[in-house]
Amino acid sequence: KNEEAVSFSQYPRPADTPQMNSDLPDLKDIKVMGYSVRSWDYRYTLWLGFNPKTFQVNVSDVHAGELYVLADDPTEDNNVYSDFDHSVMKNMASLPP
Amino acid sequence: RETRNVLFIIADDLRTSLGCYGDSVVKSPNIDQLASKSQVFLNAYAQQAVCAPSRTSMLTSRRPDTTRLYDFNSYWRVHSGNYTTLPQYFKDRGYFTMSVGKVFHPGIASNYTDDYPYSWSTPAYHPPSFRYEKKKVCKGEDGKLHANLLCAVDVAEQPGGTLPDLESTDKAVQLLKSRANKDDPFFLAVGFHKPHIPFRIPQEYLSLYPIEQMTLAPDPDVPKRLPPVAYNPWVDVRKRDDVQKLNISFPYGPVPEDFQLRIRQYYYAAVSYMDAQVGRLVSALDDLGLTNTTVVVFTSDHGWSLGEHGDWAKYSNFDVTTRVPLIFYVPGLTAQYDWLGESTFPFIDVLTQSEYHFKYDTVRRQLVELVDVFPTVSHMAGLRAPKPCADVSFQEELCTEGHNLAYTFQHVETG
Repeated sequence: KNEEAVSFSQYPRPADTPQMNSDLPDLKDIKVMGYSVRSWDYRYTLWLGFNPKTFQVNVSDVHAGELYVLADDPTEDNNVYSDFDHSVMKNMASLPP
Repeated sequence: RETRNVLFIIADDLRTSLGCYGDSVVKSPNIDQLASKSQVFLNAYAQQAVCAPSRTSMLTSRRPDTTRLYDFNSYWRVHSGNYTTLPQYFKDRGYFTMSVGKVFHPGIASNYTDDYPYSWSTPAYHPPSFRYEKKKVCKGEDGKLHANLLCAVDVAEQPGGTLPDLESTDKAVQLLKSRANKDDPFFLAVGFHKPHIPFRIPQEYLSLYPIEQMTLAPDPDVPKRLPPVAYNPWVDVRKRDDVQKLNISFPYGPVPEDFQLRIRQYYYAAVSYMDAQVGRLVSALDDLGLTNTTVVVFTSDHGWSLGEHGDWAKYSNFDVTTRVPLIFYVPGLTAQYDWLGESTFPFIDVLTQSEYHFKYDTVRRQLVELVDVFPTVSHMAGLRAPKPCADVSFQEELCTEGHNLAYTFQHVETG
């Protein structure tokens, strides 16, 4: 109970740019999975390569990232991902699920 | 331990646009009244913001990477693992379990049976009028019928003279009456179709939200630094007849401002219409003398973006699309038992009565998830919560990837 509470969500995409099936791609078309962790202070999302046949995510295949600092940006409009060094988070992403 | 009945209510695409979540525009007196006698989780999140993956995840208490359901096209029992569902868990422990409306996502995602007979004691009920939901049943300004996004209707003129959520509420009340005097406890799940698009709703609810009082989303533009992969182009909205006439460019839009205001007006009206059905349902508990013995859970499968970030859909990881209402009424715990026969949840007609003012007495601000619902409902109803899953649990039929939130009902939140 002393751990900081977080929530996780994910969303699949068929491509790096919006397509007609970006909203709801069929499993066979999924190429990227956006994994999010949300805490009280931030929402961090990595869009990673995904193999729909093996269900494996490639944590070294980072397509994009999002970082929202919620105290300053509660509506998630200012993505500051590129302003930070992400080596620590990328290492965390390589941990088993 | 004493077992309690469960009334599990799930709305479709309902974000936290409720009075009890601080929304000052919406009128949701019946849910606010339920919340005032419940524990309200202010920061609850879905695991994937689309119907079938979210519902399957919540009802099995497994994350999408364990159900391996990211679209609408497979049944978890044959696709990933024979996971026990929340209603199945109750059914296996002597409950009579019933499904009304959209609880599981219909179709192959629930084996075309809503997972009957695993999850339910009797085949699931679906409102017959839902077959018209996407048809040309909305009267346009030209007097003809269209398949519109904005579809306020005279219910009497609709096919069958009714709407799906009206039918579902009637059926649910009928089932409650049939179970009121039985010895075995019940688990009744009621899935409302609104405020999902199209906004086919009784026209009188529009009057609650005069268009001149509607405002745009605080951030109606696509954020400049949003990576393209994170954006979704809300194709389902674009397909509706009235939206097609707007000739909105693909993929980024935008929607004309006057139409944005109308979408927001209709969404809020759909919430009030759904709120009225919740009011009818929980007031029936009162009438049947069941409020002292029934846990009520109210939630949604995910949220919906009402123009924030230039988006008009779910299908993303944004807060507005993943955050959901989560409300637990537990008699004797979140509210005192009613021994005097007074009404706990009298129906509030939002069209004629003043607003209900929610008091923030029993809210929790900590982050929780929809995978927490299964163990928490089980515990609060008097069953044991399933044990936590191992890191990899494809072979485990019964376990939870969530947390039992029961401790939150008895401890003051700090920090």
